[in-house]
Amino acid sequence: RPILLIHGGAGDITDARVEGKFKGIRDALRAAWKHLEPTGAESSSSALDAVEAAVRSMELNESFNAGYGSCLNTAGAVEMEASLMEGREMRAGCVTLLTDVMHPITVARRLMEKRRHVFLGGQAAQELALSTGSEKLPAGALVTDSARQALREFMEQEAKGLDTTFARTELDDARTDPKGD
Amino acid sequence: TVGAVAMDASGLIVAGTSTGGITGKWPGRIGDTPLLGCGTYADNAVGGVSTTGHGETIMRYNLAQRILGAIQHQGLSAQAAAERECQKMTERIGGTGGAIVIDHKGEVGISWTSRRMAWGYVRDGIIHYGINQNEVFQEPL
Repeated sequence: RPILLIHGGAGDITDARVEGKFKGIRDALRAAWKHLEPTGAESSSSALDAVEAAVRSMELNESFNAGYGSCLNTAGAVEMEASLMEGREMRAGCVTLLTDVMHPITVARRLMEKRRHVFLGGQAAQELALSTGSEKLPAGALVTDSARQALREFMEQEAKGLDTTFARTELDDARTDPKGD
Repeated sequence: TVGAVAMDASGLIVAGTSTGGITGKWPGRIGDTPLLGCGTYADNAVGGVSTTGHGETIMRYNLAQRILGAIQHQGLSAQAAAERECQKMTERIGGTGGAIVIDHKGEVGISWTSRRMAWGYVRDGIIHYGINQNEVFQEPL
């Protein structure tokens, strides 16, 4: 029997974000499950397609810390990473320090399919992304108000000398209306 | 962080993980997500894992590899292995996190030491999901 299991992040998830997480989890499962359903034709990649589809769904959803809605670094920028591994031949693709692409998981799959290297980072990963079909988004397109607020709070804590060793991996909902009302 | 593990009708196990990291990380910081054995691992003979939580902790503990090791070498179930290794990681290093696991028999493991972890799975036409300890919701696919 096929099975699909996903997660949408762990940490101090606030009550305000629970429903968004639940909806995103259900949406991702529904988007991905069709790849695991029997079609009558043997597919050698249905688990791969399902995992990629589930992760892509969550990368699009700002309720999750991936793709659109990612946490920000101290420079206020998004730097993303992803990995994908299959258990039959134990092939894998891993990418890090990606910027301005929506779906790092797809870049990881493209690297895995090249069958040459397992892990690329920085400019090389970026070039792989763009050369294998990922769209380059405008700078800052993945930055959300919640992520900016979380970074402001982090900087304030650091300025006060508070311990930020276990910095947040989950964001609060923006507490001010983004339109300024 | 987000992640997924699947087993298809042919028995292929796949695991994937994607993240933006942690707020206030230094530019150039790399976390557990792209590291095999930490954020992701898959081996049809044992199972597949995706992890989430405090990356600096998960990297130092090799969480995904340890969970699969507990299944392979100590005969633990996916659930028991995930629970034990997440707990031991937090006891040993201090940071928190969680993991989702499908073992080679298709059994599920879900565990975390963080305050909450969002998770969900589909089996036999039913979506099971949750975010708090000891709380499971269900609805038809």
